[in-house]
Parts: sequence; structure tokens; C-alpha cells
Amino acid sequence: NKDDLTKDEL
Amino acid sequence: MNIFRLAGDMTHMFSVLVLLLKIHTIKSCAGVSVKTQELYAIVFATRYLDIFTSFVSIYNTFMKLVFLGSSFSIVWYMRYHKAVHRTYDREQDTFRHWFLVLSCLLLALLIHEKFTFLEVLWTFSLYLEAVAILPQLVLLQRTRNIDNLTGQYIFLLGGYRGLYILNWIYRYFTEPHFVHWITWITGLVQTLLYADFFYYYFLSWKNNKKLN
Repeated sequence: NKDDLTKDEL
Repeated sequence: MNIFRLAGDMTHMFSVLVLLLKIHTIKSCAGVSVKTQELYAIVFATRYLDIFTSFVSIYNTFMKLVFLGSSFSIVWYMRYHKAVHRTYDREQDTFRHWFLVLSCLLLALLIHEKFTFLEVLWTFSLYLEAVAILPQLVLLQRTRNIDNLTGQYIFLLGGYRGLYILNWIYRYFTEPHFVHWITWITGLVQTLLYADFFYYYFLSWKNNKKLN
């Protein structure tokens, strides 16, 4: 979902 | 993943490894601000809370462990390793960095994308990372000169967020609705804080003289 997408950066 | 973000992560990893190597090899932390290192340890601790709950990729988890491990090791060396601690410049490293922590926490409670525990701490870590270099830059100005390893550390640290800005521009144009104002603004502020350091670093490199 959107969450994982936004938190894929370090 | 794109080349800008990969280059940014590699630059960031090298910056912390350069510093850790320097401290471990020559058993000295002269010219290094432990306050900046503590702020970075807090940044990683609050940003990577989801390391066990949400798995993104092997690379992502591996890099989080590298950043957590290196930042806490550097703080440990500077605070508790006798030989290294002796070279710590306590009189000059006097920036009241707890005020930075407090103000970033308050700001995160006010401005965030979602009001959840993880999201507020994640936002806090972005605000704190933007200003974490301040104690180090103040120490740099006080001690007037800087050994080249610390200079390389700061240069790489400033460069990594600049590469991330290119990554955000790239993702904005290639991914629909990729918009994250808080990340972008904090990343820009962070990079701008290094601007004058980059200027003097470039001058010292161009005139091939010691950075001071």
C-alpha cells in the first residue's frame, strides 16, 4: 500500500 | 531504486565508514563533534523503528543496520573508549544539541503527514537530520582547521542528501503522485546548511591548501 512505497527510502 | 538514490546511499555509507575507520585506526576523534554523532544515532533510531515490522528489501534492511551500527559505534568510541575519549575536544564541542531534539520533536508533533506514533517519529527524524550537522559545523569554525578525513566526512555527508534531491526530482517525474513535501523541504534545508562548507572545501581543494 501507499505506506510501504513512501518508506522505501533510507 | 535509481542511480541518484543508489549514489546517495553509497555516499552516505562511505561518509560514516570514513569517520568510523578514522576513529578506529588512529584512535582519535579530534575535530569531531560527539553531539552531531549522537543526533545521527537518534535520527537512525527513530527513522528505522519499522526495521522489523515492514520489510522493503534485503538492501534496505542491510543499509539500516549499517547506519544504526556505525552511528552507535562512533558514539560509543567517543564516549567510552579511553584512548579515543581523551582526544575528544569537550571545551569546544558545546552546542546545546538537546534544544535541537526538543524543537524537532515539537515541530513533528505539529507538522506531519499522519498523526501516528511511527509517522511522528519518522517526521521527527527528518527534521533532526536536517540540523544534526550544526554542532559539527560550529566545532569546525571554532577549531579553525580540520584534518582531511573529517573534511571528507562532512563533504560526503552533505553530498548524499544533495544526491537524494536529484532522486526526488527523478521520482517526481517518473512516478505518479510521488509527492512528499516534508521530505523534500527538510532535505533541501539540510543540503543548504552545507553550502558554505562546500564553498570553502572547494576553495581549499582548488588552491590545494589546507582547509580552514
